[in-house]
Amino acid sequence: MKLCVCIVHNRDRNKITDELVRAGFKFTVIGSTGGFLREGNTTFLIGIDDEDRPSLLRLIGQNCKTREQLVNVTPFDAAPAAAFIATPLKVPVGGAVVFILPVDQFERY
Amino acid sequence: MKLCVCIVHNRDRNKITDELVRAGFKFTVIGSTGGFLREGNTTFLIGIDDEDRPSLLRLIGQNCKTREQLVNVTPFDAAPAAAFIATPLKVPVGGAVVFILPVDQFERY
Amino acid sequence: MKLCVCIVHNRDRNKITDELVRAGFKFTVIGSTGGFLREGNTTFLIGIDDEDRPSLLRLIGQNCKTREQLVNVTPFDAAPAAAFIATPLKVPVGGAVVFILPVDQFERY
Ligand SMILES: Nc1ncnc2c1ncn2[C@@H]1O[C@@H]2COP(=O)(O)O[C@H]3[C@@H](O)[C@H](n4cnc5c(N)ncnc54)O[C@@H]3COP(=O)(O)O[C@H]2[C@H]1O
Ligand SMILES: Nc1ncnc2c1ncn2[C@@H]1O[C@@H]2COP(=O)(O)O[C@H]3[C@@H](O)[C@H](n4cnc5c(N)ncnc54)O[C@@H]3COP(=O)(O)O[C@H]2[C@H]1O
Ligand SMILES: Nc1ncnc2c1ncn2[C@@H]1O[C@@H]2COP(=O)(O)O[C@H]3[C@@H](O)[C@H](n4cnc5c(N)ncnc54)O[C@@H]3COP(=O)(O)O[C@H]2[C@H]1O
Repeated sequence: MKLCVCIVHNRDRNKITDELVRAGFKFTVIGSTGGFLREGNTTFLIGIDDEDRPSLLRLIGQNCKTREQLVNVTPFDAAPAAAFIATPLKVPVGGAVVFILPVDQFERY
Repeated sequence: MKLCVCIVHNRDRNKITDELVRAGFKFTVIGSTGGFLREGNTTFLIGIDDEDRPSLLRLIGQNCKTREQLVNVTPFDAAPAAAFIATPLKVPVGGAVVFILPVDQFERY
Repeated sequence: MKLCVCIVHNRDRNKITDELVRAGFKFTVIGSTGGFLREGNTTFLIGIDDEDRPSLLRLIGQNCKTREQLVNVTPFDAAPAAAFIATPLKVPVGGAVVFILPVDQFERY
């Protein structure tokens, strides 16, 4: 058993949810926020048998494409990242970040 | 030190919370959503010493019983799982799903 | 790659967020609740290269100081911990709880 922690852009959340259900994966969805852009995103907890790891990673890769987004960033200021400065920064967003964690024990009650 | 990630049905959340406090476990509560039924549920993060693992699992097992729930499921559709189809499906819900994760380092500040 | 799960008091959340961005750490923020006091707190997921572990722990330690808080506690009652009893209890809060988890595989898409 492995626990996959997968953080995706909200634009891809519904598509990923549907594909996971269709493929028979069991999972839990948690609302979260990006640390840098402070925009809402989604964290999936997906407990899988290790042999399903390649098909899960393929599913995530096919449904989360990185895109370029123009943002105004004020890196040294507590204000939300949306505040204006002269030259907007092109930041790659969308995409997914995936951590596969080892599991010592798995139980269902 | 182990980190227990435990997902329970909202019906069992208050009972589990009280039992954990009464038993002296320290824990954090996160609101979450089931991937399949898209109903709210609760994810507990419970950092434990490994020797407390059997008593934690016993506490969870005693307070989360699986029950049968009738749901209308439209598996290949993005719409929430509550949409109607002819024959409702009996789905076992309400138990708990428990992942015990290894911890490399634990710190308190 | 390691996944750091760090639970901090809401009073320290903005300070920690700013320091993590300033130091170039990438992270995700999740709203959570304390099991005992039932007050809102914040869970950070911070994926790091292992060599950055000491600087991350130093950053967390410097920005999360434990303080004493007076609370009214009714330990054997389901009601929120805010209910009144005769002698309030001094409970150390603030501070941070940090779990460093091993990661089998990390992917970015
Ligand atoms: N210090 C920094 N300097 C310059 N650019 C920065 C930066 N931190 C983040 N970015 C850029 O901003 C995008 C959004 O980051 P955010 O933290 O809001 O939202 C992140 C965060 O919620 C999560 N994430 C990424 N790496 C993570 C990690 N190592 N640990 C935990 N969560 C992570 O995934 C979301 C998307 O990340 P992604 O890498 O695709 O896209 C990132 C990255 O391209
Ligand atoms: N593809 C599918 N086909 C047919 N039936 C399906 C299905 N996926 C889920 N179910 C059924 O629906 C119940 C609710 O699933 P849901 O995903 O909403 O809510 C789940 C989910 O939030 C979490 N969960 C279960 N297994 C998980 C896993 N491997 N990884 C992460 N979270 C999991 O625990 C909740 C309760 O799970 P439980 O197994 O007791 O009960 C499940 C299961 O009996
Ligand atoms: N059974 C008990 N008896 C007496 N006092 C108790 C207690 N449980 C907690 N406390 C005290 O109350 C403070 C707040 O706990 P709470 O559970 O609301 O909020 C906690 C919880 O959300 C999280 N946390 C602490 N230890 C954890 C663990 N082992 N696993 C998961 N989360 C933990 O960090 C927050 C702050 O914890 P911290 O230790 O600094 O501070 C704790 C601790 O000093």
